[in-house]
Amino acid sequence: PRPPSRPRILLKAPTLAEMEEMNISEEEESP
Amino acid sequence: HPVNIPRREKDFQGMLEYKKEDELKLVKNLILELKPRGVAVNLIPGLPAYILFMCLRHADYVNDDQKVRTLLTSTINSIKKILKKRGDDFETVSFWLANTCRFLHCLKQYSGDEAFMKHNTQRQNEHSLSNFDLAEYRQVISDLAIQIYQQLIKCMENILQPMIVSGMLEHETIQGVSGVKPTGLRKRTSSIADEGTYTLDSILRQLSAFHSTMCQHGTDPELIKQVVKQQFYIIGAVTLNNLLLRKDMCSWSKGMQIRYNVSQLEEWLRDKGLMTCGAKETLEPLIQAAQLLQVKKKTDEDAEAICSMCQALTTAQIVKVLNLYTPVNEFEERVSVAFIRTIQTRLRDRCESPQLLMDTKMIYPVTFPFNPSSLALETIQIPSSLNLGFLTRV
Repeated sequence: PRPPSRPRILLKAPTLAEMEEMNISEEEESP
Repeated sequence: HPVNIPRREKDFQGMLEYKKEDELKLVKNLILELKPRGVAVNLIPGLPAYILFMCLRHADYVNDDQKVRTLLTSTINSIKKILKKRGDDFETVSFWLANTCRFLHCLKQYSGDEAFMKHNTQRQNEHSLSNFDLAEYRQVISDLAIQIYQQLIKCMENILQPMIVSGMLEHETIQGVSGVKPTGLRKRTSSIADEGTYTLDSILRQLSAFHSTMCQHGTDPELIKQVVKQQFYIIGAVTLNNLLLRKDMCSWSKGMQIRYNVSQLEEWLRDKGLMTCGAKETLEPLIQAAQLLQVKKKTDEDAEAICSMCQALTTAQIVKVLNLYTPVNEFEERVSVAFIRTIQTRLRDRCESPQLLMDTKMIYPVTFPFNPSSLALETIQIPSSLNLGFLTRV
């Protein structure tokens, strides 16, 4: 278990719109 | 020989281990191909959300930030994809709204942030994320939940809309009043059309169907309240707008019928324990229009009473109803021009928009109040029907 004093690392997230773009490129790649 | 000894639940840590290459299979089986009307009917409410969160916990536990990121991205994109494909199906949209909210609550409940840990058991606190702070992802998922909510409202509106005018205004259910029609006006619906005509009962049945679906999916009670308030707003706005456009709807007997229908909607709210969700208040303009059809409209005192009664109606709406008002029999008179002028003069100083029709597309802002779950993650078992045999309970 994690010692309570250790800070967690903030994971930067793309916005929903940026994710959608990622999604579109995924779809384009697939046949 | 290896012996398969079943582990006791207390030995599990509430995580699900999966291989990176199985991530696509996970979202495919759990999100894209899951039918809310099939397998999902027998699941514990929010199970897909718990499973995804338990997978996420494992990725966090092994300190693999890339695995955490790709799982979250695949989850969000798959939910969006299924809603794009089946966005007109109320059950699908309700199912993913409930699960997206549950996933959001899990991200908070197990974030390690004290503000969200107050109701946790000690064991639940031990299950907090170990390595990563997912606050930014929580925001993205909250944005997704807002999108799904708006889709749910549109979907529900498409189903309700064709029922409203027929059920709230045209169909007459009150004995004794139904026979009295405004003079010189013909009934709009023919006897042939009656078979396919929606009644107030159709609306009430539809509201109950929406409500029961949302309850089955484990939708947060606070969210159900917001949906119901929005439903009532749409019913009230569409009914009032049609009343304001149709002379045959502006009579004393229609006022009576509308008040009866409103009382039935209120009864429905009471029956579902939803009297305090603000839904009834959204009907206030319609209630006042119905009262306006029924009160006396002759003297200065009548004008004063109308002005103090119709606070939820705009001047344009009050004047329109008075202009359209059609007497039901020879003992009644049309509203005089002088009376309408008196009303207009009295209301001259009101600060309001000149709007006649209500905006039926308006959506109240939605919130997702934190709703932690008492469910212990280590007790969750995955039914074989979900085809997730590649996940390992840890």
